[in-house]
Amino acid sequence: MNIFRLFGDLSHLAAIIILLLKIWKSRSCAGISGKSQILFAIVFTTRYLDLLTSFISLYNTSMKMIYIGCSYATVYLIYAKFRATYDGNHDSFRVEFLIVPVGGLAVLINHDFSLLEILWTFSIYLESVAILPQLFMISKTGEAETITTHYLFCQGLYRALYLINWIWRFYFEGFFDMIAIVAGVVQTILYCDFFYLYVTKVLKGKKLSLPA
Amino acid sequence: KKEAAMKDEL
Repeated sequence: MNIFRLFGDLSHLAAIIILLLKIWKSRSCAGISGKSQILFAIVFTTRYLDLLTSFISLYNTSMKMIYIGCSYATVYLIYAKFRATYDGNHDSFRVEFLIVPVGGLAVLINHDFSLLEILWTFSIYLESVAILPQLFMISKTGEAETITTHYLFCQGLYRALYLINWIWRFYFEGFFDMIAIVAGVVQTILYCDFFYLYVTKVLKGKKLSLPA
Repeated sequence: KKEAAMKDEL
């Protein structure tokens, strides 16, 4: 464990908690893409099946349980409890265009042709594009609530910190996982546009609105 | 056959 991975995990945890609390306290999921949240639930489910097969540490196991629990709770709040506030018209990204190619790629390019490894690879590839429905929805509505931008910032920062963690681990441990690194770079690049808007607008107290 | 790398990251 190094400081970058720790802060990456804490940023990821913050994002998940911010979103869950925002929906719970405002009793509304307006502006939130339910499709992205379903993709994240799939990412955690397919990645953390090793909860059943191996124990790495209390930290590792508890964080995985929290991620899985919160992501399913968030999906439940969006599609069940507060479904009346779900903006289905703007959450129109065709996720099948993500899942099918990602699934195919996971079968073709992986470290080991075993079920757990292919599911892990699928979750790594899927996570790198899972935020697209959310970013697409913001581009369609032309704006985002400030709390949603904080959620997105933490979500994007987490994998950016992981990139630094992988540089650290390569330098000090000789460890590197090309699949995770390439997917992590793609994932972080997808946030660059948002990062620019967040820093130039939200951090200056303005609302995040895209030029319609 | 490459050993599936131990997954210690989240």
